[in-house]
Amino acid sequence: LEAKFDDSTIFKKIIDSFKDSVTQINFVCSESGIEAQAIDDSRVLLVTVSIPPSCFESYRCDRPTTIGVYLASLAKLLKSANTNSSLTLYVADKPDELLLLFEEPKNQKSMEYKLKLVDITADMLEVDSDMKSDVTVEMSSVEFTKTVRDLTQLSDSFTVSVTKDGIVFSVQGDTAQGKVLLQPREDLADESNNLSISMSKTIDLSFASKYLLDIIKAASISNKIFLKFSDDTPALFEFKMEKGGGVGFYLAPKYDD
Amino acid sequence: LAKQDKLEDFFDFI
Repeated sequence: LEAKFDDSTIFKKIIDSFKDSVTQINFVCSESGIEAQAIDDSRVLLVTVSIPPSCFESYRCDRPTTIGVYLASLAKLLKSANTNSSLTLYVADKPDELLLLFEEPKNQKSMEYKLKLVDITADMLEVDSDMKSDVTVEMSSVEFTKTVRDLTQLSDSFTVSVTKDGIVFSVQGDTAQGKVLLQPREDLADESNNLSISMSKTIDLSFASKYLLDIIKAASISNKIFLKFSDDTPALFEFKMEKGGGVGFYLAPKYDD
Repeated sequence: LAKQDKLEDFFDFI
């Protein structure tokens, strides 16, 4: 594998977006890019990552390779990332380490790190990425982040309901309750503020607040978030990158006993 | 009280 990002912070943002959700991950590298999937320890949150060749300045993968890494270690190395430096990932044919080369031609500087790879035997779940959903919402990731931060302070359960009137996020705590209603809007001046809903039926689902607080860490990847909901199935929270690919979180709902 | 579903209740292992 030889894969070069023209801006090293792209890879840093991707890794930082889920490093607190899962501890380790297998990156599966092939001609068609880098894909990964990992489940959190409580088996409630599934992270999927897709970095297609279009995200790289140059991308070459001669034979399919799996690179297993501890995310905490990789994240430490990526602290060196900045917008002035490129980052090339190298993995040899018999992979036992990942080489990260940061280059800042303007400053005549380069940095090289090596990360030991780990053998990860992880459960893989078969997720149909074309999974039909009853409700799809596209909205500003900034707005979503703020709503999650504000409401999750009040309760460890977070409810999402979507009707033709809009999307309602609500919490019911012991001492306080809160509700945020967002209606579809079109902001011609800044389309990242748009909110659109397409639905075939209404939904009303609850999730544990702590996972939503993990999910919003990925908001730096994109100024938009796509939400997909169906009754009694995991919800999908997806951040798509401008150049293709992105990071998605499947979150299992809570149900009333 | 709400209970928490697990992912494998919905997805199959590969």
